[in-house]
Amino acid sequence: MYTIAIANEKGGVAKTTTTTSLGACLAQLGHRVLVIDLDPQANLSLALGMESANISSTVADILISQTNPNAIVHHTSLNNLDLIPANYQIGLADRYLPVQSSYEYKLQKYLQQYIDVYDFVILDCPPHLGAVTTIALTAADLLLIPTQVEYFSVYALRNLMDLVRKIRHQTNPRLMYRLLITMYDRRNKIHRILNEHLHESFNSGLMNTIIETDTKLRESQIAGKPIIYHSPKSRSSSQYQALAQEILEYVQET
Amino acid sequence: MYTIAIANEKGGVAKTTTTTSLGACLAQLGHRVLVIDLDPQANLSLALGMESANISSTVADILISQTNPNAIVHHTSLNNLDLIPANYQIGLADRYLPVQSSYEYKLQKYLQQYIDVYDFVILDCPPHLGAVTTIALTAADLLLIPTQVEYFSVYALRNLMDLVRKIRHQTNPRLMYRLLITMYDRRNKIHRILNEHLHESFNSGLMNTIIETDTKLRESQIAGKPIIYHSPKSRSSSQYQALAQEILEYVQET
Ligand SMILES: Nc1ncnc2c1ncn2[C@@H]1O[C@H](COP(=O)(O)OP(=O)(O)OP(=O)(O)O)[C@@H](O)[C@H]1O
Ligand SMILES: Nc1ncnc2c1ncn2[C@@H]1O[C@H](COP(=O)(O)OP(=O)(O)OP(=O)(O)O)[C@@H](O)[C@H]1O
Ligand SMILES: [Mg+2]
Ligand SMILES: [Mg+2]
Repeated sequence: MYTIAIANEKGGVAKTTTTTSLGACLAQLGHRVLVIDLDPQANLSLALGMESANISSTVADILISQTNPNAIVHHTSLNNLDLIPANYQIGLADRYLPVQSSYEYKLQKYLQQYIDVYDFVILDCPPHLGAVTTIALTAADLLLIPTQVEYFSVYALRNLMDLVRKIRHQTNPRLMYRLLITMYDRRNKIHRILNEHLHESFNSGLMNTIIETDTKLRESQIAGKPIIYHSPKSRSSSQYQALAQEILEYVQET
Repeated sequence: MYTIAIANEKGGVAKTTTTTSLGACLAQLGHRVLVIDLDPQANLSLALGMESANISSTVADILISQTNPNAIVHHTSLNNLDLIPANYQIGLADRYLPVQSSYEYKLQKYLQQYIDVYDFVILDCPPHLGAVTTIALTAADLLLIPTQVEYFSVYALRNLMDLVRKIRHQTNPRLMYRLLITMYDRRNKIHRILNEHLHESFNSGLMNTIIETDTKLRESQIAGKPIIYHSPKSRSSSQYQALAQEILEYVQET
């Protein structure tokens, strides 16, 4: 079982879009995938056609109230792709969790039961470096950082790198990370300049795959389906499939 | 003194871009403006040329540690535009504030001293409906909600409307709100459709001004200057100036 946390403090950099698309691509290749929504906005749950109003048990029941409900993992309409949904309650994590000792390990402990059940677990984090992102990074083998080639987005990497250092010291020494450039617009001069700048600063820390802007991704979210089912011929479908291949090669080498 | 909170749980919808641009437009018209950065990402501080590494006192000193430092308000390089900066410490608010009774009123109380000093106070909120956004909405006369015409962005309005109801009941009955459509791309069919949909659902709750996509806004942020100084002839300059006029008319009517 290989756990990937998708995190970035910056908002709107395609964390949820990447979790949905990458999860679906790995599932399509036959791997058993569990995606977990850790965001009170519940966008991942929406993107997979699941409205939080209809759900009685969510990720908050694992991390906050610990009622250990049976019906928390949902099969999505896609083969090999399961989901633990979220709703607004996970937004209360910062209030209730940090006072508990070893709260950082809650998700890692919960996931032990799935070691032979899933090949990949992907965690969609909220735009906030709080208790939930700490828990996700403690449970993860790899932190994948979707980043736009925009000034604020690149600046956000500082706080995130501080957190990575802290996590490696305190709760998860094995954590690796990779940047993934998203929403790239090759006609945009600023994008080309910041792309070079990121390659200079991060070099081998960057995925080779770049995800370019594609309006079909937005359409697929309205339809509640991953891009590879909604628009299999779209550019973003091929790019997310290339990302899945690159992740598989990375996992096999490490 | 009229206080405007700029909030939305959804990430990357132009909260910071709107705070910077609207604040600068009102200052250019001769109004005395204080903008307050409430986000641990400190993007507003960056957009006004102020790096959080160089700042010793931040908004966290008002809301969390309460050291009441003298040097907390900075003059920006623009006439009539002052800034209270942020850094990562304001991200700890959810842990420390909700346990304090009446924490919701901290900013409102702090701002009393400026009633005759500033005409407008604008609050840039983080993408998270926690203690900080609650404090901002309690202090505000108007909640301005930048929203993209994208599915997840529109969906985020639900949680936000719940919070507005709660705030009106508990801590601030006078709170009004308006939606502001941002990053609008008129060539995008989905944008046109969701724009109509928002107009049907919110009608008079929408600002008339719409802010369209303009790559100059991104360039101005790299330069650390508001758009009306960086690219005064750009489309987004005129649109944010129109927004400032619309806000002034709204304030005079209410
Ligand atoms: N490659 C792309 N091309 C075009 N639009 C995209 C692309 N990737 C994501 N988007 C759109 O950008 C918006 C933001 O994406 P998304 O919600 O996945 O970001 P996020 O980082 O999860 O945001 P948040 O910080 O709020 O959780 C969505 O409306 C999404 O449809
Ligand atoms: N009208 C626009 N046209 C083009 N780009 C824009 C526009 N408005 C904002 N942007 C860009 O979109 C990105 C997100 O904007 P911004 O950081 O202001 O959003 P935010 O809501 O404050 O994000 P966060 O939730 O992370 O605080 C920035 O890179 C900004 O330069
Ligand atoms: Mg998301
Ligand atoms: Mg912002």
